[in-house]
Amino acid sequence: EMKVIRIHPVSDPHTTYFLQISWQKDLGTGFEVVLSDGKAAWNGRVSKEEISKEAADMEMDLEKYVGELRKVLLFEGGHADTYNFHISKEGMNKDYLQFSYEKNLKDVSFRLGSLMLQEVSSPAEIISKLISHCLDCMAGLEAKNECLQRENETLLSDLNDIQGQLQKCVEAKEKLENELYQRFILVLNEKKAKIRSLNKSLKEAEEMVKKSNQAR
Amino acid sequence: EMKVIRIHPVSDPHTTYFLQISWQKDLGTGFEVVLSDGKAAWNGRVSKEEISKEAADMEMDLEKYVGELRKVLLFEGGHADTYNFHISKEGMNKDYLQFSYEKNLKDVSFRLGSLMLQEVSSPAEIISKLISHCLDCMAGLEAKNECLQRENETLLSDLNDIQGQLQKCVEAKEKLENELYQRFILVLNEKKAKIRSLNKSLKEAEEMVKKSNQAR
Amino acid sequence: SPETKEHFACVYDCYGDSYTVDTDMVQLKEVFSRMNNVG
Repeated sequence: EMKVIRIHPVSDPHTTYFLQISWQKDLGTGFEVVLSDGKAAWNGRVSKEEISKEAADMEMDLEKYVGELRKVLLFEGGHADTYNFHISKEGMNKDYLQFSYEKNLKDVSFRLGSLMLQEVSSPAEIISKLISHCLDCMAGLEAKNECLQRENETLLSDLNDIQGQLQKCVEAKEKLENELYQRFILVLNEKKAKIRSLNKSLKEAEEMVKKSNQAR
Repeated sequence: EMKVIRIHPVSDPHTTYFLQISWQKDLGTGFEVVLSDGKAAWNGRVSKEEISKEAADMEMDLEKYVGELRKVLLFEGGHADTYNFHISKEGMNKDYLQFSYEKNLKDVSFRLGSLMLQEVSSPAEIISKLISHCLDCMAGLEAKNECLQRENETLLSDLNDIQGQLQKCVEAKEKLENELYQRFILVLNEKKAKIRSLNKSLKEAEEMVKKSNQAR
Repeated sequence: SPETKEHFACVYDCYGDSYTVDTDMVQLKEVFSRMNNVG
């Protein structure tokens, strides 16, 4: 894995540096550091042992310490200005540069780690690779964007379809209720008409019985 | 606007060059060119007049020509390998480099444009800006990604909600139909029972009339 | 035949629902289904 971030070291605030971190799977297993200002480039490596030692020195749980490294070196979780970088080229050996990174809390800051980076003899290749990596990330992000965009459109059209179906279902339910009542009323009223006519016939028959009995 | 693409000139296929095009609103109004191999950098400009002249020389409609420029210089519409780049430093003046771009059809290729680029005295700044631009694009794309991702999640949850509502509506419709039928059947059968009893009474009354008439 | 017609008229209403035999879901649906464009 690889990540490139832009940093402005406290010790050289007007210069933009690019920090490229590369690692296998888990940052805690060690990582390569490349630093460049667009002209020169320096690189170095932090091993797994050094990471564990650093965490032990700070009496910090290794997992937590690696979490801090992810925040400061990979910009993970947004980069509140709680992290600073220092670069110093004052060392004896001109080919080396000291690179350190620290976390500042309210009024105190403690160093999260530091390492010596060696100047690279052919920076062009390193810088070219760094730019290529950025372009590849952009291409990947653009592809992901397009895919999400398409997914969005599909979801939106599905949503519209379903809303249409729901609307239809509500209307169908009302229509069903009306139709059933209408049919029921017709069939029921037939029975009521029948009952009226039977009542009438029965009444007439009873009249006749009465009359007939009187006549007898 | 600005776009950075990676090119491998036919004249120098093993070297990766980065082409940075910047323009105001419409590419046809002219554009700045920066070329870099990660070590040196060259820049130049193509004016609006030169664009119109180039289109006229090729007897190509200006709009179509600018469309071709967008494809070759901005990678628009995916970059079928129908475009090539040439770089030559053989010119008299070492500080200049000839940069040209062409479109190849089946067996013929025609040049879309060319210009002299002047070597930049401080490439570091140009390269740093180019990398910064890439990082800004990545940040923008990541932000867009997150926004699309969130939109996606919202749409998905809306879709689930609506699907739930539709399911409920279908069930409610079936339930309504059953309930109405149950009620209708009860009421109707009441009436039918009434009719049966009236029929029975009427039959008895008619019997009595008959008997009474006979008796008389 | 007129007799049959007469007989049916006594036993069924004009929608085909019996005056005296209890109905059930199936039969009532059948009667309703024959009653198209009720309005």
